[in-house]
Amino acid sequence: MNSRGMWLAYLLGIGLLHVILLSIPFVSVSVVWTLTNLIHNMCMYLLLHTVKGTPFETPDQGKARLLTHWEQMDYGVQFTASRKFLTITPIILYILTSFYTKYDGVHFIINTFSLLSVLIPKMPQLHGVR
Amino acid sequence: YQYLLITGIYVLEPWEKSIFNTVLFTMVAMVVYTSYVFV
Amino acid sequence: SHIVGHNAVLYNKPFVESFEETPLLVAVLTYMGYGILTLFGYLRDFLRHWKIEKCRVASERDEQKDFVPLYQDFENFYTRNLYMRIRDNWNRPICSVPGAKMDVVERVTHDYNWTFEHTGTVLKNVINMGSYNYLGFAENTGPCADSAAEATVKYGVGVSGTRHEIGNLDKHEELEKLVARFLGVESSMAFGMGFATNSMNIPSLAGKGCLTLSDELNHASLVLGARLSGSTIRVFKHNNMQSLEKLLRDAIVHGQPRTHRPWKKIVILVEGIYSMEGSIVRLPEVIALKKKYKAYLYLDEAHSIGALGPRGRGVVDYFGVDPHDVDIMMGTFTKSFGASGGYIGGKKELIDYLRTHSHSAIYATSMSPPVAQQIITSMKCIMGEDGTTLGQERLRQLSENTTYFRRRLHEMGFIIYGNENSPVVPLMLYMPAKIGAFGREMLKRNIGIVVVGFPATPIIESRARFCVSAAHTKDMLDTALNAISEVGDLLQLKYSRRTRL
Repeated sequence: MNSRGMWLAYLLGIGLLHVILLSIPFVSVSVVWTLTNLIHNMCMYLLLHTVKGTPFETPDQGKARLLTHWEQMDYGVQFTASRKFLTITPIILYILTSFYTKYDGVHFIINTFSLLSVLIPKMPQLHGVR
Repeated sequence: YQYLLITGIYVLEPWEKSIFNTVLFTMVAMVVYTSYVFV
Repeated sequence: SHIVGHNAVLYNKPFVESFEETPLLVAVLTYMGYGILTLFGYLRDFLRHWKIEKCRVASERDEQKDFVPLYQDFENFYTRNLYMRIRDNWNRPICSVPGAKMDVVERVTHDYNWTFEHTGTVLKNVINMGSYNYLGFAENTGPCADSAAEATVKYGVGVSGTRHEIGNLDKHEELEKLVARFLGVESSMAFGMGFATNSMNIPSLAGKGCLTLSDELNHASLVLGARLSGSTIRVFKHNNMQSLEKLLRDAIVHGQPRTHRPWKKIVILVEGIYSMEGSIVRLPEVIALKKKYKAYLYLDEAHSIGALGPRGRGVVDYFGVDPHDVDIMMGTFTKSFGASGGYIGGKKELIDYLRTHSHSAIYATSMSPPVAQQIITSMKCIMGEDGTTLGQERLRQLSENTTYFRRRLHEMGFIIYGNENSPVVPLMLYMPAKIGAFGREMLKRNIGIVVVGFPATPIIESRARFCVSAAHTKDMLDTALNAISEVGDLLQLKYSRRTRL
């Protein structure tokens, strides 16, 4: 996750997702932002906190097989640059979404639960917890 | 050829390429249309 | 490009190594490509799961579902959704010696590489830029082949015993004496398999309470040997002496974890030439560090023995350092001698110890006599003991070919990695589709090459890897270079931003 260009590709991916959602003619801006937030957090939750193991064989005799991607990152070391970056991004997206949905109650609740679903698994206390 | 190589769909089967091109074309059309309306 | 500074005073020649960074746009497009292919991979898995598409991958029968799964489903994801699509570039059958030119058996697939059929046609005289054949001893004529044939008639092909029992032949002892002389060490021992030479001997040399400092790009056999030994393993950045020295200092200062007892022994594991990077180890600096911190040095010369140095004695000869400064000299006979197997050289007491304790000596059948004879003949040729200057000529030819090939690729604008004197030349491709396209386009032009992608390399560093040989004539190299340039233009691979020579 910290190889060259990965963070830029990730941010561009979020931007592209937002532009595509924005291009759906009959959807309002608030809904677009909430959809961006929800889809981003869902993909992040699936890829970082649900799928376990590696999509290819590793020479570590299956040690990584039971770990999620987030737990495998940087060999399990906490508070690395990549981890901080991947923690901050959903928060910034959440703040932007709240602003653009004009702090509407329903949107706020949906976005908050979505944000918590990707923040809670990132806490160091939950490393390896099932 | 460059489009196939850079998107990676060079290695896909023809029907998968069709799916990808359809989705991509639809999105580009939507973006162009909405931009036009917006502008 | 990051050419790390180094202690020039330790070197007897300029040490030029470069790893130009991936252009940012190319890196982002590479991630995008892998993202798209992963999405389609999930789509295909979905179709297979709901039986919409026939599943061709090995999987348990329904009756076995309740047992522990034999096949890790997700670990196969890349194999079945990415590698399968371009695997016609790998494991190509050949029907000749893997020499400068070879004959490739043509095959065709009607189901997108899930199965292949031979068409019966043979692609003749394909220029071989993929095999490890540095000195061109992969040939079925000449003194090596003749002497190997004699040895086959005299000894037979197989030895049905281990070195501890009836499998200890005079041919082996002759080979080991010659290898010791070739390396300039007291004694040596030969093993029938290169990989096993590492994985079966390191456990005899290190164990609990020992520390192994391993380069991050070490070969799988070194990694396996270090793991089997039970020693503590710490990894330093590739060929980075600052990183190695930091680990050494920490190891000396802090000792073993928890008890802080001093380490029984510290072994530094490095390779002479890293065959995926094309880089050469900074041996003078490694030796300086091992002397300073009283560590042991295990040098794996799988690729560098026979291919480097004015006398072909490997990276020790290349830098002109004393072979006795390297505690354990390991190498293989596969790449430069047209044979197979490996050796370990060093002090006599070390080798005697290995003879009694090495897993290979106790359990593995010993090296086949014709192979031993092939090594003896080719090694004598390199040493000039066969009365000809063929060996010296091939060494010089390899060095010239390497320099020429690297310089031309550089001039064309490709990004190539590694040391300017390394006969292994990685050319960067980056995007996943270009891996498949490059291999196919080159075979169309009658050039056989090797391509490597994720996960064998970092995700944004897929590459083609050329192995230069002394057997390549200038015409062959020019033919290959022209084809590479043509395909490079077609696929837009000339990414280098460095000033062209």
